[in-house]
Amino acid sequence: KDWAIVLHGGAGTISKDLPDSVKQAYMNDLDEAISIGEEALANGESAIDVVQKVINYLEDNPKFNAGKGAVFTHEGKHELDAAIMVGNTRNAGAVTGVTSVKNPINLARMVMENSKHVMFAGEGAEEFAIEMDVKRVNQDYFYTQRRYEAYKRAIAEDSESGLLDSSEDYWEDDKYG
Amino acid sequence: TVGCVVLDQEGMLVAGTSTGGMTNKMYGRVGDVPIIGSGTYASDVVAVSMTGWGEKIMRAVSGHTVSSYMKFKEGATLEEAGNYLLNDVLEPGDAGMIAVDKYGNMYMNMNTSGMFRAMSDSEGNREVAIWE
Repeated sequence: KDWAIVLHGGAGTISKDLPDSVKQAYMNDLDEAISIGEEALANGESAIDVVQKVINYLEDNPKFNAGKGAVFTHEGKHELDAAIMVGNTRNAGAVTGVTSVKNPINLARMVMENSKHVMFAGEGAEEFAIEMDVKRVNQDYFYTQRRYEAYKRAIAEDSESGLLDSSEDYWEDDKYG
Repeated sequence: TVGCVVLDQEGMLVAGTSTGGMTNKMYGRVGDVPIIGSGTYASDVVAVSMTGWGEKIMRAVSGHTVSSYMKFKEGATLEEAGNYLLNDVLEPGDAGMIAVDKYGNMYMNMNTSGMFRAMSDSEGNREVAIWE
């Protein structure tokens, strides 16, 4: 094969009772994402550019839990993670706990290409983002009503159950990334 | 979580993953996505991106496990390696996985009820799916 591409937008318990319109909307956006990759690869673009391009589309799409549409933390914020790796060279870059970077995969690639390190976390990642002049946004950018309601439900379940956040009972149903 | 794995015309294998993590996560919690070898990994034989229960994906060193299975088990295919991780190492309900190997073989499977996913190659094989 000249090229091949696979993508995902998250896994877990996805209800089969989704309204047809919602299901179709997801299918359309997955189709759009794979089409972006197909066209780029057919035109000879590099795997790293294609991975970034496809993930940027998914990060910018509020249906998926990355970039805009990211879930809320316990404190009601958004903390994003991303990583990228080139197999043939074993180069890799990753960021964790970033709060102001519009497209974290772009910053992960910058870690790989513009630093001698593999991962930056939290404040260090934000400093590196400033240094790299990567596109940054306010936390409000990541907000979606659907994720906020899920967050409020999770908080309410905490209160009702009286469980500690570290309880295994609590995590059994909720420990998805 | 979103992810993408690619084999390009030059034979380069790349894996990428991006996520907001888990709803209601505690301060400083890091999942599998940024951990090279767990949620994101690429070698000279395969590129892998994971999604699901981050802590379990990390404990299985998932991406590296798939690559090692293919490298060190003689004649192992991508499908065998992926199925080994999802069925023998991880537990039902834990995760989904996408991968592409150096020959352009594609894999997208999960042991959860669903995964938003799509794949395509230069020979016209194409699929977009949510459930099994």
